[in-house]
Amino acid sequence: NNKAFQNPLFKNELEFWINTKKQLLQPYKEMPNKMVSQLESSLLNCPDSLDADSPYLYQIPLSLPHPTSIFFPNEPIRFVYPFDINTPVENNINNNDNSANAISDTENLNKKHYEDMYSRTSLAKIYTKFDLDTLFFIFYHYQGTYDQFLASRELSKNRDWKYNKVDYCWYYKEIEKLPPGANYNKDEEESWRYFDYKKSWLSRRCGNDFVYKEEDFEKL
Amino acid sequence: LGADLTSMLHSLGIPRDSKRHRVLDTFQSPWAETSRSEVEPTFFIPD
Amino acid sequence: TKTEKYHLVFTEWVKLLQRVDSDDKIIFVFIRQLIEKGVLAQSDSFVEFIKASLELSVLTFKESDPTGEVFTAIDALGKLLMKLFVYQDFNKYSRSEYMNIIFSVFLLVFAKDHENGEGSFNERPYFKLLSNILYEWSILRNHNFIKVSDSQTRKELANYDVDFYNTFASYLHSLQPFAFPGFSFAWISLISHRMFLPIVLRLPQHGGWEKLMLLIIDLFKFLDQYTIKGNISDAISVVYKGTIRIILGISNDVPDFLIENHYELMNNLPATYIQLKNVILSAIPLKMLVPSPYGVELDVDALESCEEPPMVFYDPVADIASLKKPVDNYLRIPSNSLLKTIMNGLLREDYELKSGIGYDTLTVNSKLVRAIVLHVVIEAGLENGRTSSNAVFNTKSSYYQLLFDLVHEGSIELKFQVIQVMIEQLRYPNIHTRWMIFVLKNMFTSEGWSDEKSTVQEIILRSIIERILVNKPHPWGLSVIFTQLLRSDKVKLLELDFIKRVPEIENIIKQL
Repeated sequence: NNKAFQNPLFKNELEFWINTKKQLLQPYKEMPNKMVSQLESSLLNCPDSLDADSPYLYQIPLSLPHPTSIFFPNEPIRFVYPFDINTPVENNINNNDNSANAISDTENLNKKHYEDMYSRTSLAKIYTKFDLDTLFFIFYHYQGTYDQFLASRELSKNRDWKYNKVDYCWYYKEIEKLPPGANYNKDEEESWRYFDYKKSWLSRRCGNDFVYKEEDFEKL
Repeated sequence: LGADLTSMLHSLGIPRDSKRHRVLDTFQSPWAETSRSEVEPTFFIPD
Repeated sequence: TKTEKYHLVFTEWVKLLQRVDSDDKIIFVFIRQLIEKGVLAQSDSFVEFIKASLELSVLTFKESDPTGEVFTAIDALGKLLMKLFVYQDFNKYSRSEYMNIIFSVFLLVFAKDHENGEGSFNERPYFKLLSNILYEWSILRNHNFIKVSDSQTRKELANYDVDFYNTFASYLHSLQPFAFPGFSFAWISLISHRMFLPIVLRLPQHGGWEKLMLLIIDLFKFLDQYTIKGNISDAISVVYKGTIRIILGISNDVPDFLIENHYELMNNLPATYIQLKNVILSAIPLKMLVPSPYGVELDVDALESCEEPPMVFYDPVADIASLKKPVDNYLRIPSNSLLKTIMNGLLREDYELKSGIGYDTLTVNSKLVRAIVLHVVIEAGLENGRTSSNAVFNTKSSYYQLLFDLVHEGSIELKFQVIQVMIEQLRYPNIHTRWMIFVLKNMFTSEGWSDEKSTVQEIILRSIIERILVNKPHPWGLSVIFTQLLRSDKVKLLELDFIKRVPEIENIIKQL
């Protein structure tokens, strides 16, 4: 007779919700069969990491869709990077002696490995191995996605490129150590490069008139 | 007696010796068995 | 019918989202038309529309090919709800009321399906929708809602942020396993969701801690109810495993939450969950470097960290109620009559069924014991800071005296409960841990027990050993005191009668 039960919007559902309040006030001492089977069914249908992942909504397709094998899945792969395969940083920590591993990773040892909450994810680890070309491709063709984010993170934090928000280009400052000699007043020279995504898809030197203006660059 | 938590900590990505880092932001699921794929964490893209 | 019309409109939305980006102008136009053409004009029609859309989305899920895209409609619904949240004018009702309507509709549709589903209920679409709402909100709120172009709206949304999570948490509380067992595993996945848990843990001024504690206690109570000695179902084992994994994550990321809330957590933790107890009580503040508890040269009294009182989020004083006056009066001037009052107040009116190790019922109010012990410890820590450590690290101090008297005068059960709770205070290096080490060591060697010395020693040692024997981690203070007892010349553990009587324990002590 309660007014709430007269509301046509809710009256069909309300009694089911109210019934569950009994269990909150006085839980069953022993699980009745119905509850056991509900709990087991919940276990069976337990959501997994794919269910918890971000909703997969419409994404602007690449300008030139390319054919892929029918054996490739349509969804993005989110696999787990095996933990026992160390990143170069972890190799560096573990191999303080001159073992073979340390020597073969000398190239990686010189690379930066910025640490944040993304560092230990598989994707971020894979991005450390990508060529600059690949990173720029992802940046310009997967705009608004997590992939673009990871590419810009890798470029900015590990490769020291800077993003210009005026011309939408990535820039790199090269510092060349000059040999000691009578002709120079300084011991290092700065030159800038940028990646030309519009025309040549190459990295080009900036002209001598290039002036670095901090406010033009995105603080990432 | 509880259980040896080493593998659970390992699956969570909690290191014992090296630098501590956040794990809840990339938490896949409460169980290792349902955490077979990584999940997309929060991220920000400037305009 | 009206419902069929709503289905048509919603289906249009789903299709639209498959063709354009969700930030496209068309989306904005569609939503504006929804409002202008009267679909969402009144709150009644809004409720009906959401209800119809949710029911359709769930039905679509149930009928979809499980190997294909099953969440298309649910994903679209989540997006719609959040777009409406941002784009509406909110002249007729507030954002808070809007959220409550959405969650209420969800709750009712969900409840009917769960109770009436007759085996067809599946938690996944409901989980997915809530997960999507968390996702949408976390995108929106990023960098303080900077993506919202209108500054007024941005301000309103920022002000609503803490409420959003607390509202979400309130509805999760309604969805807890006791109420909806068919949603249990989805529920546990939601409270630990990467876009809920770490955010709620870090809201300004601990704004999310109270509601989060409510949810964790819901989980503990559920575990407690169905952890039956000798008969734990597989499902409950799995719930337990998930719980300990989540707590480990919290201990790693935001240990302060476990540290400051340990009191309430201990009040609700099943008594036989020793390892989980250890995990909670082993939490160490993020930047603290802790010396080895086994070091021969460890001097607890010399550690700087052992001068600091730990933060307590929930003051146990609130739970002492009618005994606060006698306790505080006793701490000022100890007296027998006050002690009697306190001890009588600790007795329960009826038995409590409690699955413990070696016991199944309690006649003593264990929560009240915990409240009083923690209150005394807190007061001792404050006194240490106010005056000097001599006032407190003193077996003649009233703080020590109260705990001593409770153990001395109490039944075995009360002795046990008091000592158990005291040992809970052995945590990371801080003034409470340090003082409790002092208290327990003095109690262990005290000659003031008359003929009960052996009993008290046995209970102290049993309480320590049951925490040390389990797999790691072990709280720092616990390891310290046990190590000191093992090494002490004053205390010859292997010569104690009750140790010699149990060969297994004697062996363990010998080895250690």
